[in-house]
Amino acid sequence: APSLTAEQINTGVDWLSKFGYLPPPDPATGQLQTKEALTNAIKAMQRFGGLQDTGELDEATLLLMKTPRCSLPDLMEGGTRRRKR
Amino acid sequence: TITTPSKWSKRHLSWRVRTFPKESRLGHDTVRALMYYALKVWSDITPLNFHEVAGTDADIQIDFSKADHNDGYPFDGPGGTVAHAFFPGDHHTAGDTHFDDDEAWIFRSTDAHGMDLFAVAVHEFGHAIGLAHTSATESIMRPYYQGPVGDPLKYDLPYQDKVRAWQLYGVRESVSHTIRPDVTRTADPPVLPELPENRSTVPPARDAPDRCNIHFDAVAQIRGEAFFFKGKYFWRLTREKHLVSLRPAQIHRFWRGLPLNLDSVDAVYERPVDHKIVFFKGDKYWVFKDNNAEEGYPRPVTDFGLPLAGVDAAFVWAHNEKTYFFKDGQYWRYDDHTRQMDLGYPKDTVLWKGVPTFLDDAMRWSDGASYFFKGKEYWRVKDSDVEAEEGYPRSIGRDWLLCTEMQSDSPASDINTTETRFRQGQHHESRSENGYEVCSCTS
Repeated sequence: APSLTAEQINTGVDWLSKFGYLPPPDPATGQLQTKEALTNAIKAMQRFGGLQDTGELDEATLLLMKTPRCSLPDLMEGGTRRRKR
Repeated sequence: TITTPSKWSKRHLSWRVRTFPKESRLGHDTVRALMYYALKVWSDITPLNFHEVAGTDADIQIDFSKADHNDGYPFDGPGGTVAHAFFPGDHHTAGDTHFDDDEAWIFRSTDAHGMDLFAVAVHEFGHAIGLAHTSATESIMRPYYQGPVGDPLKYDLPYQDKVRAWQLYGVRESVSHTIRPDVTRTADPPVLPELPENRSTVPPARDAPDRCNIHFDAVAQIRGEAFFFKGKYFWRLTREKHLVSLRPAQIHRFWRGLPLNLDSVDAVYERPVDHKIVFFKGDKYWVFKDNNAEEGYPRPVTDFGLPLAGVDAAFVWAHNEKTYFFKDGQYWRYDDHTRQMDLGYPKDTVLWKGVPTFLDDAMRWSDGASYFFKGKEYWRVKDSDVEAEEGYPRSIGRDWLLCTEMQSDSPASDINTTETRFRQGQHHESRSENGYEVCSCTS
């Protein structure tokens, strides 16, 4: 979303990684998240949270990310989630 | 690391609160009670059984921690992440549950910024038994905090959470999985939880014994706490050795299932294998799960390989986890794991040097030592020793039951003591003055 600050995007990416929606960035290779992966992750998070899956870090999504919650990821390793080769 | 959740292969799981919130208004007993009821939510519907223990090796260790607490899931101050639990497994942290001590933990509070500890605990214990997050709006396993869930004593899991728990562990007997409960919730305000005991408001009967001037029938460590039995009554001490109340509780009002005409017990101990509690009286014994007698009891003590005369004392020696029975100068060693009496017994109790031949009872304690009780005195045998320590016997009343020299707390003697103090012009704080009862508060 064009109105988002870099800080908000970073916060969103961190949040999505922390709770299993995005694979964590590889610190060794400096791997970045693709825009497509980020959009899909946001959509997955929105569906899981009961929001409309716009794929954008809109106000409702950011608000949900600020909601107190359990530390455990929503999507687990070894689950049914497809992995990119 | 977080992996796909598994499930417990065992059905009896121990728990303890290792660290309590440091700046919370919730007392230790309230925290423990809320944990008890949050676990009970799950054990009510599955064949899982949870029991609180005092030792260091509980399956579910509960902590209130701040920031980075060395488990890879640092907390982040108020808000944000508030708690987490580890899924079942073989790793040492499996089942452990951590709450962020920076949160304002509340119970029965209107504080909009507080976190209802019971609601969060039910969610986290769902993880501790193997449930992952779900997006279902009615589920307690949604990852986001959704506010209080009401009275812990009346809380009923959403149906889909029950189904997921049943998929892991099956249905507990007496629970119908075909009846979908009415999802409408009452708007009753939550009530303050009580610990599992029945805290009676009925005044003690006239025959209530004076704890400072009696010989006890039985003494036992149960769930890490000490229980002193006399006649139809018992006193209870917390794990920190604080007397819960000066008033004795009535055995039948707490230990449900003992015959009402039972006027005393001979010995009591907590089985190390499944933490069930065994009561002995004469040639019979009863097995309790928590504070309810199991069906099929009483049974004859000969089940243990003991003579029909019964036992004077029973305790589990921390040194070898074996159960020792004492009767009239003899003792037996029993293995609760194999449910067989060890060969070569009974032996003469003189092998326990310095300990009286005829005992009232014995118990282990959380300091690793064994304690032997006879009359108004007790003896301490530390670790794996078989000889009482120097300096014993000591007074049971003075060291365990808040008695001082010449003190008595029976209703009649309370009056006498108080009157005597007044006559002598003393103004020490009395335990019973002007019609008010004074409790011993531990938290």
